[in-house]
Amino acid sequence: MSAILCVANQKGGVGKTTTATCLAHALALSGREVLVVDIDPQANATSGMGLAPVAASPALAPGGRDGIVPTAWPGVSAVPAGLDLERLAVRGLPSVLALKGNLARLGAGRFAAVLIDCPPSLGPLTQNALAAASAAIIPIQCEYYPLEGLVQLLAAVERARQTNAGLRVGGVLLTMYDPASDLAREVETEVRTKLAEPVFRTVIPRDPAVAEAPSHCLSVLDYAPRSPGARGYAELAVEVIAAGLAG
Amino acid sequence: MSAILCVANQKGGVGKTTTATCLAHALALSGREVLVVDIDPQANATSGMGLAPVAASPALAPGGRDGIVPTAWPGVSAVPAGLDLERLAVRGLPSVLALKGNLARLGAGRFAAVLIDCPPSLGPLTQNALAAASAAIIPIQCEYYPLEGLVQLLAAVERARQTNAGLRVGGVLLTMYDPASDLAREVETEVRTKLAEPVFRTVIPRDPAVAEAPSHCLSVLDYAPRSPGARGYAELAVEVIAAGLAG
Ligand SMILES: Nc1ncnc2c1ncn2[C@@H]1O[C@H](COP(=O)(O)OP(=O)(O)OP(=O)(O)O)[C@@H](O)[C@H]1O
Ligand SMILES: Nc1ncnc2c1ncn2[C@@H]1O[C@H](COP(=O)(O)OP(=O)(O)OP(=O)(O)O)[C@@H](O)[C@H]1O
Ligand SMILES: [Mg+2]
Ligand SMILES: [Mg+2]
Repeated sequence: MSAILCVANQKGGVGKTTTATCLAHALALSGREVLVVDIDPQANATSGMGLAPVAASPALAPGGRDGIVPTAWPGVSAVPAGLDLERLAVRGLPSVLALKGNLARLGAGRFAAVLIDCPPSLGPLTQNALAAASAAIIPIQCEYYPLEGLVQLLAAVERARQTNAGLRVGGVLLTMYDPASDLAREVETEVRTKLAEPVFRTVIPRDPAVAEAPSHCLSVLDYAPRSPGARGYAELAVEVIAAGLAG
Repeated sequence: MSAILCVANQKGGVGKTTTATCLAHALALSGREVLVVDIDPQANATSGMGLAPVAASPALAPGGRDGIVPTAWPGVSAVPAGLDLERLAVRGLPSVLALKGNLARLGAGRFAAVLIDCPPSLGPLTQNALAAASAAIIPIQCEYYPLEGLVQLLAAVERARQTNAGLRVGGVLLTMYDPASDLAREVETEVRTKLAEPVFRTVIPRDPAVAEAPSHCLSVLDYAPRSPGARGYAELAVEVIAAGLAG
């Protein structure tokens, strides 16, 4: 049985796509077969891995069969985003279990870990991911607006437990962390002391190499292996494995 | 007749809320009466101005009457976000002209400029804003994923012209600009040379003061008036006025 990790946060630009793809690559480097599922209409994970979106989302369109494709990253396969995702989000999904059903039909069960990249919203696409996941990974920038949204997001995770009783919060991940910023240190203290949910010990630093990697269709682990960003995601993979989150 | 500026980009975390609120304040400091309309379910503009979300969105719920409230920022009024916005986005809007109709009923016409903060999506909420606007302001971070999404966004603006023939792109705004970053300089050159749409001369630098201001319910212009971020938004206001975008 694979571990299905949903990388979610309705706040935009907090590092969901970066975490889904770089963590997937780091887990693959540990010898696991890993699948990245892109259900964001922006299709950033798809393009960041050097793929193109397909007409109908294999993850969410009815009756998905073929849909898993290899990527250029060893050990990492993908279900690319569909050009129909925006439309499906508004009027098209029959239930919150569409994704869970399609993942089984597509054969996602043969992967040790499946990482789902979600759009910046708590709408039907993210609800499908929460309904299919064994754990949620919540990237958050150490700033005011991202902190504000955490309460809404944890409430959405709680609601998802009605259809997916086993869903837990794998961890909150602090991203784009700048140790020189007072705000970042304040938000970190607030998150680590006030939240009941687990917060990863690993913190991903702000690192230009991370932002440059996708334009070369590489994860930061290949683009700049000795960079602070690459070390952060390698460390995160070790912590995720130790916590039993990665199958 | 007010200028209605829609601040939109489906890419998350590019500075939409920051631009809608700080530009509104800068325009108010120039002597104009300005209205900020928050149609993002995250309600960041609402909380950043020291307000709380209301039960039903005055901007989009049917038959909106009262809904404009003062803020603590002189010259700036607001239509706060509604807790129903996520639900309205999925199954609730009768047409893309709901916002335009409600703005007229609410009396938005008495303001020189109306700035609409959009969610990170091209769904029904942003479509309503594009249908009501005289011009779109497009904040973009100088990185790879934000650049990728520009094509989709400009296509959505083009589609919106079917119901709103007068809609123009007021300008693309480069935000969180770090002059030391090669990627930022490359993206800036690409945007200024390849895009047919106008790109503001003003560039907003990455500045910690901008990220700190909302936790004090202040715009960066009040929180740190001599900061690079505050100067950037003051300069942008001058450029927006000179371009005839602010009524
Ligand atoms: N550790 C980091 N250091 C520097 N830049 C980063 C880091 N992590 C992500 N970025 C950059 O920040 C931007 C936002 O990250 P990303 O796109 O992964 O966020 P997201 O949450 O997926 O956004 P969206 O809400 O639009 O889906 C991207 O341009 C990305 O390259
Ligand atoms: N010039 C800047 N310098 C530093 N930080 C900034 C700047 N502009 C915005 N920020 C910070 O970056 C984060 C993203 O900005 P903001 O929330 O305004 O983007 P957004 O596009 O509205 O996001 P969303 O897609 O979630 O609505 C916020 O924490 C904000 O405070
Ligand atoms: Mg993303
Ligand atoms: Mg916003």
